[in-house]
Amino acid sequence: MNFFRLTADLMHLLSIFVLLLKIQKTRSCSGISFKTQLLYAVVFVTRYLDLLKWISLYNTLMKIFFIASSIYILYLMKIKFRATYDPSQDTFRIEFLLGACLLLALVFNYTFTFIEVLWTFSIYLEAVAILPQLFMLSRTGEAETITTHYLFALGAYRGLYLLNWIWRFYTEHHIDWIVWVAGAIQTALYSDFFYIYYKKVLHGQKFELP
Amino acid sequence: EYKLPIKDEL
Repeated sequence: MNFFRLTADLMHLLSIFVLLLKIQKTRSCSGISFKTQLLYAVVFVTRYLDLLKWISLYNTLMKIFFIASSIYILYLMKIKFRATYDPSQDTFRIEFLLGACLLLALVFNYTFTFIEVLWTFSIYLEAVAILPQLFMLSRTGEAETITTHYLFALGAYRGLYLLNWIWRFYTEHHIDWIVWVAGAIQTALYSDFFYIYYKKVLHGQKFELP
Repeated sequence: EYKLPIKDEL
């Protein structure tokens, strides 16, 4: 564990708490893409098939939290606050993302086993899971401030992981190409968002696309 | 012998 990775994981936790706060406080999931949240649930379930493999208490508890919270968010959006979800705003075709990630995982993986291919699939899928949410944002052209805080924490989490990988490469000679490439793409997808968040939200304005 | 990267990250 190092500073960057711990901070990244805490940002990831924070992003989920901010999302839960947004839904509970406004009693609405408007502005949140159900498709993105569904993809995250798929990501966690397919990645943490090794849940019973012991690495540390920290590792196990975080895995349980990510799986449970992602499924709870699906419940909130699909059942508890269903009336506040507008599917006509959430029109990104996730079939293509799922298909492309599965194909990539079948071709580019470390070893061709069931668990390993699903793990690789989850890494690729996480990289692009935010696209339905960003697409929704670009369609509506604006977002509630708390939703942008959620997105910022989520993007910062991945950005910090890049620093963690650089750190681990120099201190432990840790190399993981699949995770590095997917993580770099995932962070890059946030660049436009980060720019507008910095220009507008951090200066006290509403998040609106130019 | 090739070893898989250790999966200790989340």
